[in-house]
Amino acid sequence: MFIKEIEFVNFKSFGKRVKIPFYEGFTAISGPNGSGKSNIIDGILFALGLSGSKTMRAEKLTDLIFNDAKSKQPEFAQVTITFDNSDRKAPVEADEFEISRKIKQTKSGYYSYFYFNGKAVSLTEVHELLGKAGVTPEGYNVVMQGDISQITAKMSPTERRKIIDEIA
Amino acid sequence: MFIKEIEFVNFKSFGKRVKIPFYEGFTAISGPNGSGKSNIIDGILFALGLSGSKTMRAEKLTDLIFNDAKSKQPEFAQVTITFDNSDRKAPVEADEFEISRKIKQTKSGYYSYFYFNGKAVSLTEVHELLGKAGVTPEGYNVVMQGDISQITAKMSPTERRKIIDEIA
Amino acid sequence: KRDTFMEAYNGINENFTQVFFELADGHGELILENPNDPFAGGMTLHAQPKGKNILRLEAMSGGEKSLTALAFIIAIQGYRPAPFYVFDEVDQNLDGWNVERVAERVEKSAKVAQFIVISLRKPMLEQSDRIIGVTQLEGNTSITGVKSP
Amino acid sequence: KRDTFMEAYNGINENFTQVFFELADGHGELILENPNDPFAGGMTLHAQPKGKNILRLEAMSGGEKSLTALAFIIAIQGYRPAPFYVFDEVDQNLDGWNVERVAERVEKSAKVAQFIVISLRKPMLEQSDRIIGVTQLEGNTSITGVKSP
Ligand SMILES: Nc1ncnc2c1ncn2[C@@H]1O[C@H](COP(=O)(O)OP(=O)(O)OP(=O)(O)O)[C@@H](O)[C@H]1O
Ligand SMILES: Nc1ncnc2c1ncn2[C@@H]1O[C@H](COP(=O)(O)OP(=O)(O)OP(=O)(O)O)[C@@H](O)[C@H]1O
Ligand SMILES: [Mg+2]
Ligand SMILES: [Mg+2]
Repeated sequence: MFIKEIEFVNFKSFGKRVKIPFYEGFTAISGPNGSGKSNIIDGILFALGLSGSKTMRAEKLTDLIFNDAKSKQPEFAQVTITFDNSDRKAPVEADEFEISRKIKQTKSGYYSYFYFNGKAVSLTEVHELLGKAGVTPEGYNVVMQGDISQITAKMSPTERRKIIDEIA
Repeated sequence: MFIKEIEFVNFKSFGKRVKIPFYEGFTAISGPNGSGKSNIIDGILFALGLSGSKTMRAEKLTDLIFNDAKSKQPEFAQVTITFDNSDRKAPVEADEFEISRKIKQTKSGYYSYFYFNGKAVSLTEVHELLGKAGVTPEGYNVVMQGDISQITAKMSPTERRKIIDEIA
Repeated sequence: KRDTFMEAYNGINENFTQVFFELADGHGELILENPNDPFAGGMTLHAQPKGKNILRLEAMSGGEKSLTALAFIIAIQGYRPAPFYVFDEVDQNLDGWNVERVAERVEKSAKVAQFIVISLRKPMLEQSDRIIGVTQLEGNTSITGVKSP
Repeated sequence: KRDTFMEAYNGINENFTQVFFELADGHGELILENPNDPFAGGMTLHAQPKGKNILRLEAMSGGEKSLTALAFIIAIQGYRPAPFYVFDEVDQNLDGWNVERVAERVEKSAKVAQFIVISLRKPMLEQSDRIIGVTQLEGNTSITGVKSP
């Protein structure tokens, strides 16, 4: 199982519809400061429900909707991840599947929907599916910018031991 | 006024007596990870009393004394900074002067002494002398490793305004 | 419960020692505060880069902390692999030599799991299988293409 | 008291706009929350890299935050210079192009004050007047020498 493609629509600095192809093995991402590299990771965390808004550098979820202060802000943002599942690592009977998340701004606030192959599902269902494939909600497989030298140093001994508890 | 030389004796990873020459203008320091580059800055903060032990990655000041777990730990550590003062930026009538600090471990704890040209002085006297030369105790002129992307982002608006207060 | 914990702990500890040796030529170990009743205590990471004594995590340099953390993450991957890993500039504290070593280790791990690594450092980009270029124009992010290093 | 504050604020703000333009081709400004009574409010930094809208500090990327912080420090230096500045890997978040720009700006500032800059990045080392090499053997730090870039 691996990420095959990610589609961003009005998510952070992705003002248009942008599709990025991904591959197995070792893929590097590079580009100038401020070009949107970390926003790709924020998109992965957002779509898979792996974190609260605090780690996406947004005060509230609607800050994730594209806003260039020139044109009218779109009403919604969406990130869709297509997984290749030909090794059936995820408990899904198909070579591919999609997990998607959309937030929509309304007058009174916002709505947040998760989708599995186009069908609305809950965050818990998404976590269950990913958990069986080895992706835990704490997401030790995702290291955010600047966190690497904090991960081990800032944790308490009990927090470190708890990592093993979860894996066991 | 500029830093002309720094001598380290038993300070952190400087197990022997090491003298480092410095110059006016732009001097870079480079070397492998863990070789002792940041310890040089810790030495400057230590000698000039610019920070508490928390920013020198030491739990207590005696952690700053060289310790390689092979030989007997020395009783004291000392850092001496020689300043070139030919432009008389510091209120001292001499082309050079030295500020030094020594910590000595005893059975019941430790002693910390500051010296100005070999004569024992207090931390307040050191701060007064440096303040007149434009070096403030908060040390905005020293940026520790990892702090650069935090400096402006982590401060509150009031803290930022206070920086201007001090300078005014 | 204690048995499954100890099995995971031993497996990850063995990997950690192996990976830390590969990355930093040193000796690394995961130490339980209370080995008889692991749930009553925590766990610390001991790392001893070549030629040095054992370091407290707090006393390490920026680069040493990064290497230790990476060794820990890769050690967990060896025991219980996730399908994909995403690293955002994990090499920013590393000197050129250590960037190369980490890149080689990632390349090795990428044979069994997908690794997506954001980096600004040449030795990391050169070791990858392909580089996705990102740019922005008038605040709009787009992809410049996918090329081989 | 208000007058000396406003004099410092205006001087530093002017410098900040100038340096942020040099470093990031953008428009930077220090904004007082309460300009009539500055002590009753705080101060925020507005930075607008080329082609983008004004950024909240928290929404910036790692590199943009570093550039903004460096512009602020250099702006203060221009108004009230300290005799020496010590920077420890301030370029770790920057792409190669921005490392070069910061290095050039440090070289310019180093004409009026001493700059001691720890760095692992080539463009920074190449711009310096001299490089002090540091190494360690058996846990003992020593200097390998002083060379010109
Ligand atoms: N909702 C939004 N609408 C438009 N732009 C946004 C939004 N949220 C964030 N951004 C922009 O995204 C940019 C940051 O992108 P990102 O953090 O991905 O950069 P990066 O490529 O990781 O850079 P670095 O190399 O410095 O880490 C900021 O300049 C910010 O203006
Ligand atoms: N009291 C001490 N006695 C001996 N060694 C010490 C002492 N305190 C710290 N050290 C050593 O200093 C080393 C860290 O040095 P320092 O942080 O200066 O490295 P650095 O050159 O800045 O590396 P990096 O490039 O990774 O930031 C550690 O390996 C630690 O073992
Ligand atoms: Mg980034
Ligand atoms: Mg360092």
